[in-house]
Amino acid sequence: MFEAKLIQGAILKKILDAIKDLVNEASWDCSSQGMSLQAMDTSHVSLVAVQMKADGFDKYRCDRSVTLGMNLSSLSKILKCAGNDDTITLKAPDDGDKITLVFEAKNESETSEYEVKLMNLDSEYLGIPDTPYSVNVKMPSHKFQRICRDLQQIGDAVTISCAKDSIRFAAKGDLGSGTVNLCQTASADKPEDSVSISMQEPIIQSFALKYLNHFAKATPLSPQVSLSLSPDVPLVVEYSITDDDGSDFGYIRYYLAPKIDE
Amino acid sequence: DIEQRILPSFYSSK
Repeated sequence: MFEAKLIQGAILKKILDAIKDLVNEASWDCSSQGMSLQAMDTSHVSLVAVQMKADGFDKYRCDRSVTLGMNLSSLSKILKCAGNDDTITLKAPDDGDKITLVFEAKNESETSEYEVKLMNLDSEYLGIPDTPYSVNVKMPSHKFQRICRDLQQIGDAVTISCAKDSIRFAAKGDLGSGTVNLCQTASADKPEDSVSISMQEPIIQSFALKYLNHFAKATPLSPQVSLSLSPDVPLVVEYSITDDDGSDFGYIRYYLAPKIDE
Repeated sequence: DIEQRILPSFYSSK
């Protein structure tokens, strides 16, 4: 039996909003450690990895590891039926072919129950080494979202370059060009507004903005986003997931293969 | 020419 209860059901709604347009079908791997998912988009250019730790749930029971393959747009449609303040409980019997979602409104007697069909998916998992990166940037997630959205007006790709204590996002296209330069901020008055840059070596890499704009759909999950870059390897864009108390619940990480000048 | 790479050329399957 698998059962996971989340008082702040809105977190699960936000996670689905952040992945459903990138991957259509994926499997949740549920173990005593928590729930995780890894899936590539159909073109194999990007990958999303989600982790929700067992102790972040308000109740978590997983007698034996289960893989819950599902259509994410179906799950997302069902989650739209849950209110933002609802408690969400996921339940799956060990050998069932569906998952049950129970939504409970706060301070009300209303409970709704939905079922989503499970699928057997041939998931391909990639082993991603945990290596240090040349550049790590932490910045406000809304700023990253804005930059990606603005630069997609100009061109299809963004060139990210980092030198000393600044990071530069540049795009060019038929209408002209645009650049956004961000410098490291000194003050830590409002940590969520800060830009911090840690650089081992200067870097310049290009990435498709279409995917970065998909990744930015995770913005409501976290006030800060972390970008990790090294020469000629995929970019990592990470949003940490915290609950209302600020406790670490897990993360959503996106990997994006670079565009390389041949 | 600028070429879009794919992830399996960087990471192996597990």
